[in-house]
Amino acid sequence: SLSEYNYEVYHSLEDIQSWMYHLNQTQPSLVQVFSIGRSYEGRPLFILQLGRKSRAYKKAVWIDCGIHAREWIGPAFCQWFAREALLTYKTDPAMRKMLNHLYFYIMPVFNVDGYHFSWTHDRFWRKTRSRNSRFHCRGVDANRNWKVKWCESEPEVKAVADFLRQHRKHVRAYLSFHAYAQMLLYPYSYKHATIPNFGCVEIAAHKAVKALRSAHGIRYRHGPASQTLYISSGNSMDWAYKNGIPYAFAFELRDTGQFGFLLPEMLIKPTCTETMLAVKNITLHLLKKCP
Amino acid sequence: HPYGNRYAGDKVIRLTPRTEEEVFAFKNIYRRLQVDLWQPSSISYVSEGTVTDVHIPQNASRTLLTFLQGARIQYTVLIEDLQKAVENENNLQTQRNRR
Repeated sequence: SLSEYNYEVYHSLEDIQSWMYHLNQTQPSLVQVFSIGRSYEGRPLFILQLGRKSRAYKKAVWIDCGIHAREWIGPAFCQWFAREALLTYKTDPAMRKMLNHLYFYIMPVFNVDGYHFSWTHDRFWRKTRSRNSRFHCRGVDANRNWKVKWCESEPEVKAVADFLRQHRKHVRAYLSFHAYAQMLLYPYSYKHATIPNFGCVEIAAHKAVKALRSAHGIRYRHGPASQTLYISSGNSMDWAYKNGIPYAFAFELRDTGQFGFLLPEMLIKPTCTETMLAVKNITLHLLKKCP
Repeated sequence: HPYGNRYAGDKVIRLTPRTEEEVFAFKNIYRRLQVDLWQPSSISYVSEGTVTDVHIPQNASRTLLTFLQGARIQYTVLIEDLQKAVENENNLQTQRNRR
């Protein structure tokens, strides 16, 4: 049950998949789990659909974690988000409104092969685990792989891209969780230019980092990725934005280098509680204000 | 020891190249030693003022640190013993479960 599963520790891929299966069995009114394809090594790519089921049109928010294998706090947050949503559906008006009016498509582990490898072989693995006859190296950076000219997209990226294209009319926001730098980024990443709906996106980001800071005083920088971080192309956020999803964000979660990828489990709770505030803030902002 | 103790003696250091010369020097040694960048995600993103975190394996530690000192590139040690940090990431219960 929700109460027995420990959300304040890191879980292996198998644990996470069992947890999703369990939620699917025990929370039928709000949860549906399905697979959108298979990874390079044949593992299922599970999505957790969260929200009160309805035949009527519902907007949707996509949340993915674990594009980069070693960034374990990402998948931990995706699980935390699902738990919070389910636990507070009856008690928190804002959460009830979101789950009644929206679907959340949550992908707790995007790069399943890499994540598994980071548990079993190399804690600091980043990329996928594909092999390519043209190149000697193993795997690619799944966040430099979205519609780029230098290589084909990975099976995992294709599966997610296909899903997002098919649900483009519903998916209004794309949120991707990474680590570490304590930043909230929005497009563009591949060029220095201002997005057409900059006004609304900037306000949403500003409010989100303010809400996040209110929890434990943690400061996030926010802004266009190309300016706030560096220019990089082929990432999922830019692809989502250019393919019709008007609000695309990438979170770089804690910390800023003291632990780096090795964020101790005792910091999972504060990191996730503050990030929840930011995500709820963005979602409610988009539901209300933005056209 | 998780991961077969493979990170024993490894470190993570932080440096911020201040000049074009320092950037060029660091990129050269990076390509020679093939160390793992924690941030930014690629060596091509390193330029003047870029906060750069590097995971140095034990066998490259002396070479890289000596080089940085010789090139007067300032650095700080973020993680002195990476294997210990990997072990401390999980609380005791998780470590028992994993064993």
